Amino acid sequence: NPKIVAVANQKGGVGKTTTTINLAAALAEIGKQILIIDLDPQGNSSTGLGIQPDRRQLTTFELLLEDIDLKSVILETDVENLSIVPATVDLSSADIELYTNEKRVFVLRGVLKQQSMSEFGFDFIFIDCPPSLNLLTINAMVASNSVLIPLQSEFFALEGLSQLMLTIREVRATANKDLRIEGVVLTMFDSRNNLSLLIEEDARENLGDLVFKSKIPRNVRVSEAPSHSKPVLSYDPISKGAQSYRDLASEFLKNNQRA
Amino acid sequence: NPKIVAVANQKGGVGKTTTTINLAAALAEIGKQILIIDLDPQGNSSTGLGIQPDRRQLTTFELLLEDIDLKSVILETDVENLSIVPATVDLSSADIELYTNEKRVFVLRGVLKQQSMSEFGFDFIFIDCPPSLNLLTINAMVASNSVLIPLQSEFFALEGLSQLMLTIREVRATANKDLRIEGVVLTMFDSRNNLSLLIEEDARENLGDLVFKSKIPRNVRVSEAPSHSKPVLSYDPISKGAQSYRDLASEFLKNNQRA
Ligand SMILES: Nc1ncnc2c1ncn2[C@@H]1O[C@H](COP(=O)(O)OP(=O)(O)OP(=O)(O)O)[C@@H](O)[C@H]1O
Ligand SMILES: Nc1ncnc2c1ncn2[C@@H]1O[C@H](COP(=O)(O)OP(=O)(O)OP(=O)(O)O)[C@@H](O)[C@H]1O
Ligand SMILES: [Mg+2]
Ligand SMILES: [Mg+2]
Repeated sequence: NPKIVAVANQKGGVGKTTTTINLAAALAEIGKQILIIDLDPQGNSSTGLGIQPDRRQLTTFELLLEDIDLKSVILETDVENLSIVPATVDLSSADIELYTNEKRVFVLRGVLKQQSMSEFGFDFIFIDCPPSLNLLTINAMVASNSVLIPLQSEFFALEGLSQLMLTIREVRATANKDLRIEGVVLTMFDSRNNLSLLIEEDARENLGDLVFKSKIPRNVRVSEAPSHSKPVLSYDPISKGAQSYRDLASEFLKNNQRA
Repeated sequence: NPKIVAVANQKGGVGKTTTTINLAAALAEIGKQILIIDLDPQGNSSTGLGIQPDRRQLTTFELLLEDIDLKSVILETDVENLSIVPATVDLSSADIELYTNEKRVFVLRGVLKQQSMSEFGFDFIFIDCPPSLNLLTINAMVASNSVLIPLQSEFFALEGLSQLMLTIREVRATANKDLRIEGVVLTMFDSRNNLSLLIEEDARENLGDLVFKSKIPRNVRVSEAPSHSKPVLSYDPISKGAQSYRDLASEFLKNNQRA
């Protein structure tokens, strides 16, 4: 069965989508079979991988609320070994609609833990979460084996981390006892900027080995890539951004092989 | 009565909080009486203005859900002429709690349009919205005269703009017929970066005069200021960031005096 990783942080704009797309692409590049689930009504992961609006007839919304078969919502992307369940703005009503369902936090887990999952042959599933600790993000945490936390090297981003850790602990205590922290990855890191260095020091001091050694530098090629509907790994394969996501992928694999 | 402006954009990390704090501070600096309402469970506006956790006993949560008097939740900040209604993570349950109230989209409006509002003497009220088009953000739009939209000079940020405009149109049609767009302000603008120039061109072509002439440059002093619990205007008064927010404030005032 595949390992399921929720990419989550309620702080906005910290690199959840960028990390989901590029870590997934880096793992696909070395032959791992990867599925992304776009759980954000903004649909940025879907857009960043070139899924046009006309291919988003069946999406994560239908998967969660209309009991559609997983097979009918999975789309291939232009990246070999990388598939996605796309999202549209319809997903923004999912929160309220799920609320009336008694099993509301277990809906996504129910879908992903279905018998036939091993038939797809995925090694890893990454869930791109919206910037909130709402029912969608809780569903992702309940459905996952671990949570990967992108941490922007900025003050406000650090401020929200303790709340995120509390929420993970609550989910572990109430709905998913095996939930672990996959790791915290520093994003948009600028080694010339004092604030970045302070945030790194602070994170490593408080979180120790939870913080990946690999850091993702601020790199304009990373932010240009989505406008070309590609991961930075194919948009500019030799950029610092692409290389840092390859490093993160090999560290991620190393941590998972050891386990 | 004060003019009420919602600072909103469902895309995360585009500069909603930074613009709320610094535009408010720039207006306060020239003698306008300003109130900020922190409507984000992250409480970043409250933190950025130095409101310690022990001063957040009564917050926006109580204002919306426990019918507490506005007077008892307004706090002064270290910035002269600038007050705030702070927020805590309690606010994250407001969405679901408001949902059962028939007047759910009108709750904040009811609080702000109360008789005694003119007694406070505020010229402007700015509402810092969370990164979502949820019930909290809708409440802000229904309560406001206009919406100020920070637009990060990045591809994903542009992608979400049409959805935001649709939502504003919907709110105008169903709950607040006078709702206008205050303007779109380009944030984290880097004139050496091609992507920024393309986003600016695209925005001015499609939105014309809705786009403020003033642009906020990416400026490290802006992102350092919150860790010192100050607006950039007091943290580094001569920085490009501080100056650009003063320019934005005078353009904002000019637009409002003409009206
Ligand atoms: N390493 C990087 N270097 C430069 N720009 C980056 C980097 N990582 C992300 N970005 C840009 O920063 C912005 C925010 O990143 P992204 O959208 O991935 O964050 P997010 O956490 O998914 O946001 P949201 O909270 O809205 O879902 C995007 O415009 C993205 O292109
Ligand atoms: N002009 C700027 N130059 C440099 N950094 C900036 C600038 N504006 C904002 N930032 C930084 O970018 C990050 C995102 O900004 P901010 O938190 O204000 O966005 P937001 O839209 O309020 O985010 P959220 O969606 O989480 O509420 C913050 O760390 C902030 O300090
Ligand atoms: Mg995202
Ligand atoms: Mg904010």
